[in-house]
Amino acid sequence: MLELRLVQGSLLKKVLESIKELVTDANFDCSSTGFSLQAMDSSHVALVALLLRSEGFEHYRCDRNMSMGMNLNNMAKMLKCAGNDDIITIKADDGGDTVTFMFESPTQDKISDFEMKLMDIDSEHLGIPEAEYHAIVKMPSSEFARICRDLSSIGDTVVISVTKEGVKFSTKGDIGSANIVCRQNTSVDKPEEATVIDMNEPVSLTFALRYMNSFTKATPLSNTVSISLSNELPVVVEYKIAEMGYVRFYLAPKIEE
Amino acid sequence: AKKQSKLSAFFTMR
Repeated sequence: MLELRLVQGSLLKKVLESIKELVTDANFDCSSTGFSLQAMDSSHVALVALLLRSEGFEHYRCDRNMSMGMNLNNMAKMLKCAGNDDIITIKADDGGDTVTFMFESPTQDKISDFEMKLMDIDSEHLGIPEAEYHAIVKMPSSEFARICRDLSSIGDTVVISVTKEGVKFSTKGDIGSANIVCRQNTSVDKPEEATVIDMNEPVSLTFALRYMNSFTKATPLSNTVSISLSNELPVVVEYKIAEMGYVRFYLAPKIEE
Repeated sequence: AKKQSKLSAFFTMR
């Protein structure tokens, strides 16, 4: 038996909105640690890793480890029916073939339950080693979203370069080219507005903007984003989910043939 | 020209 009660139900709504474009079907894994997911996009170029820790739920009951295959578009459709202030409870029976989402309005005067069919998904789990990154850039998530959107109107790929000078986002296309440099600025009024660059070694990597733009759907989850880069490794774009965990996107770089 | 790499080139399948 599984019963997970999330007071801030809007978080789950935002999580689904952030990943449903990238991944169609995925297994949600439930254990004593929390509610998690790891899934690749259909071309195996990008991966999303979600963790919502058990401590972040008001009530968390998971009698045995469970893996529930869901179509993320259908799940998003159901969660869209929850109000932004609603409490969301996820319920499932061991060995059952459905999951129930229960929505309670804050004043408890409206209670809805939506039952969704589960599906069998052959998922390929990747082992992601802990890595020391050459550079980690933390910046406002809205700024990162703006940069990806702006550059994608010029080109298809972005070169992200980190040096002592700052982090540079560059693109080239048929109509011309663009460079956006963000310097470290830790002297801003609010910490979430700061750009912080932690660099051990200069790094420069090329990525498809289409995926980066898809990752920025997670912007409503967090005021800041952290971008971890190492030469010759996939980038990690992480949005922390307050008090609960994270959504991490991994993207394989474009490399010389 | 650069080619899009796949995640399997970096991470192992479990």
